[in-house]
Amino acid sequence: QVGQPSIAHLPEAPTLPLIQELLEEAPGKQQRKPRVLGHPLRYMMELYQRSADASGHPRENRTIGATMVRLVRPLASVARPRRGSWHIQTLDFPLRPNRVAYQLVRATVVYRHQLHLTHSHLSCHVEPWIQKSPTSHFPSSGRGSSKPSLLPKAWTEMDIMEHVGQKLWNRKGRRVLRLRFMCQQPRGSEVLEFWWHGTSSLDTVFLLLYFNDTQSVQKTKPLPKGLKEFTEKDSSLLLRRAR
Amino acid sequence: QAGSIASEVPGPSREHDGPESNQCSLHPFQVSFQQLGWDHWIIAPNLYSPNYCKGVCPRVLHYGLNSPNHAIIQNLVNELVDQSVPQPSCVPYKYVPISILLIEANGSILYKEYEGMIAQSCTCR
Repeated sequence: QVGQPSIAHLPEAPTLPLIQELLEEAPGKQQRKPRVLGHPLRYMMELYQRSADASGHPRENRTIGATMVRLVRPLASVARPRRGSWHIQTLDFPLRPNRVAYQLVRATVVYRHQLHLTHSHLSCHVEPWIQKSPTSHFPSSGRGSSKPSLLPKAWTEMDIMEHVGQKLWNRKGRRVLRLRFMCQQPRGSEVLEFWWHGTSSLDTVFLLLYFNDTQSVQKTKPLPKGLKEFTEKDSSLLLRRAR
Repeated sequence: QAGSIASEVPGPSREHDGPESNQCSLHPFQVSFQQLGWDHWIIAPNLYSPNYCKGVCPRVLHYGLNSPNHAIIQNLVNELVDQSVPQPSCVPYKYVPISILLIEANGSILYKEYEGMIAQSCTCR
C-alpha cells in the first residue's frame, strides 16, 4: 500500500511483476513444502550447482541454454500387461499453459536406462505414446535417440521437443504428454511381473522443459488482448503463428 | 558555455555533502529466505544478498557515479534556481540476476534466473 501520488503514474499492469510471479508459482504459506525427494531433486540440485554459485550468481560459463528449467514428474503410471520380455508403463506428464513471457526452447525426457534389481537388471528406454502403435514393434536396444549430456552415466536424456505439441487430455481434462517407459528383462531371467506392477516410475522418469524469458519483447510490443488470451490457453499455437 | 556554468557551481565541500562515509555508495546486505517468508518453497541459494544504496548525493556529480545529464541539471536547478526541486537520489545503477531453485505447489521443481535482483553499483539520479 503506497500513498505517494507519483506511484500512481506507473503503468497499471503488471504493477509488481515479481510479486505477481511469486504469487503464481509459490505454494501458499500454510501449505507445506511438497515432498519431493530422491532423484528428481538431486538432479535439479546438480543442474543448479552447474549453473550458479553458492550465492546464487549465475555462472558465466553455464551451458544450460535457458533462463528457466522446469522438472515435471508424471502424474501417475499405468503398468501394461507384459509382452514377452518387455514391461511397459504409460506415463502422463501434466503440461500446464505457459505464461506468454516464456518461450519453450527445449524439451527432454530423462530416465534411467538400467534398473538394477537384486538378481537381475532391466534395460529401459522411453518413447512417445502413439495411439495406434503396431503391437509387434519393439526396439531391440534400449537407448533410442539420446544425445550426449552432462548426466551421470546411469541417466539418459532424450529430446522430445516435437512431441510436446501433441494434443492429449487425461480423464480429468488436463493436457498431458504421454510417454511409454519400456524395460526389457534378459531372456531366461526370473519373471518380474509382480515387481513391475508395484514399481513407481515417478522417480526414474521425468520431463525437463527449458524456457527463455522473452519479457523484454513483450514489454516493447504488447500482444493484442484477443491473442494474449489465446496464447495463455495454448502456447504451442503461438509458436506456430510466430513462425 | 560549460566553463561558465561550472564556475557558478561551488566546489564540493564537506559541509554541504557530509562526511565521505555518508556519500552515496553500495552497502552489502544479506537476508535469508526465511526472513522474507519464502523458505517453505525456495531450496537454493540459502542466503540472498540484494544489497542497497544509501548516502548523500554530492553537489558535483563525478564520473564515477554514472549520473545522467538530467541529474546534473537537477542539481544545478536545486542549487541555483529553486531549492524546492530536490537533489538527485542515491539509487542502484547496475543489477545482476540471481538463480533460484524452488519447488512449486504441484511438486514440480523449477530452476529460474530472476533479473535485477542484486544491486551491484549505485548512482545519483
